[in-house]
Amino acid sequence: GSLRNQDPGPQPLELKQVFTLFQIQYNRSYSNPEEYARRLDIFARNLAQAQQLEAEDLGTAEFGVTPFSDLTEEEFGQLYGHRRMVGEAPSVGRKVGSEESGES
Amino acid sequence: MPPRCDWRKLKGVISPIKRQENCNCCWAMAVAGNVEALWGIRYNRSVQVSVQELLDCGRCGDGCRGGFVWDAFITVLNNSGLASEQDYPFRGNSKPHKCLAKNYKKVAWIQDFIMLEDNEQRIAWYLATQGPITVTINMKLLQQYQKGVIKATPATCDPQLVDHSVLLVGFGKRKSVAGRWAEAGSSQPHPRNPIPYWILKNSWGAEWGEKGYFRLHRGSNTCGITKYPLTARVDLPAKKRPVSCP
Repeated sequence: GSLRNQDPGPQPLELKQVFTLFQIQYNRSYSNPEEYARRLDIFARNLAQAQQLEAEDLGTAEFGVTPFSDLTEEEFGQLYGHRRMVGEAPSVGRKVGSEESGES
Repeated sequence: MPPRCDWRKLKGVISPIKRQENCNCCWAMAVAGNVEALWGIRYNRSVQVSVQELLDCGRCGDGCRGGFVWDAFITVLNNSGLASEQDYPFRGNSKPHKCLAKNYKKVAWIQDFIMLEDNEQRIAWYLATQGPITVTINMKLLQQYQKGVIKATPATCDPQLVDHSVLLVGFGKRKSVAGRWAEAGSSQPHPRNPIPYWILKNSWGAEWGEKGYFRLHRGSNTCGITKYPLTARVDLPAKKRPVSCP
């Protein structure tokens, strides 16, 4: 559940327990202990960021564990969004207009 | 204008939530959803159109590397419509494929497409009276989003940096909430007025967000929602009486 609704309970779940639940829920496995440790670190950062987003949000949004919680923002952007072009058409992976000048 | 609108409530208009897999095709899925919805509303016929045709038959032909909704609408026009998802299914991987549009019967087509003005009132009116609209937003807050209405500021979600296309399917108002501010005792007044919101269909699977949907605050151009509101038109242009401007 979201961070807000998380029942503080006597002993909040350990990060690793939450991460294990995440792996089970979204069927994630990692190839070696280093990758596991790296993803656990990214997961922890994303949870911390979710807490900040929830504090900053002016609406009623709830943030927390999602299917993308083990991805860095860069990985997520590559997979689901794209490079940003300030003020120009959304890049969504391609420069606006033609590369060669004069192309029709 | 009705106080709320939700095209998901009308059978055969909004197709099931799609999932992009390993393909940057949010723009194609948003357009496919737009055409499906308008076709369902106008002709009372539920169709599921081919996203793969939009990816293979676009001007650059490698749609999994990204694209623009206006390119997708042009592809629909250039190919005289879209094949069904069943005939020309989505492959979900990023290898480009040859355009096979000519091989299949078209199940839906469009007359043209338009971009609406960057005004949330006008967008809501058009949504309520004509049907769903594709919009392109800044997706920065969506990675960790679980549920509820996102209300951001330009500082937390720059409305100029839009990089993800989705389908606008409805709007409503959420009862006012005591809000986290009251609990946190911060200086912010907790909202007395109900919170107006947009309902948006994403393409990241149904396990993300509110069963694949999410809500953004309506009325503050949250995350740049008014920057590129585009929609197809499937109706033959009604004969308009000529008017003379004095």
